[in-house]
Amino acid sequence: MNIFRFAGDMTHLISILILLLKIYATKSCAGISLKTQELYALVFLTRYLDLFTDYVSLYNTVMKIVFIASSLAIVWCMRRHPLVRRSYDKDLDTFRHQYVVLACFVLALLLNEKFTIQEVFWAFSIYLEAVAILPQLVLLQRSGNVDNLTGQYVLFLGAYRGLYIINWIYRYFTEDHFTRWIACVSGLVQTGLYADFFYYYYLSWKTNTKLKLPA
Amino acid sequence: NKDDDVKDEL
Repeated sequence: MNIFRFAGDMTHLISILILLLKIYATKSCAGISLKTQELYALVFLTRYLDLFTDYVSLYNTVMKIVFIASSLAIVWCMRRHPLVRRSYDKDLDTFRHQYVVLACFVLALLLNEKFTIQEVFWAFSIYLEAVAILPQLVLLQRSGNVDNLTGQYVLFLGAYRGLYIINWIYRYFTEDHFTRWIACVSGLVQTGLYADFFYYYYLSWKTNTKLKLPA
Repeated sequence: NKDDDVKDEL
């Protein structure tokens, strides 16, 4: 465990908690893509199949449970909470994410570290996490609504990606045979898509700020 | 060796 990865895990967790608290506090999920949040929950559920079989460390086990619980809590809030669900932009959040799930699964069947259930689902979760932001990106381009996507959320999400890339560079130079090609390549694609999301976030934020200025 | 295979990243 290195400080970059620990900080990356912490900023990732904080970004999820910021979103959950924002939705719960404002009782609104306007501008947030339920599909992206469902994909994130699926990422954690398929990545941590080894939760009860492989014990890496207490930290690892606790964090896996927290990631699964917090991502499911967001999906539950957006689907079931009577007040929150009313503010969901159902007719704007129309990205066909089932095709993305299928494409990632086929890719995981072809490209994995070992052809076992656990490894295929692990690779699937890595590919899925890379593209999970797409529905949110499309919704943001359509709605331009950043009320619930606070700047802090975007900041911590970016910090998570940046710190993980530094972690991989650090491990590459300090560990004799650190090879996580699937995670690294997919992580770079994910960071590229996040950069695109941040760009559209900035455009929306700028537009909204202009709109709010006293005429 | 084995311990490297274990997925230690979240």
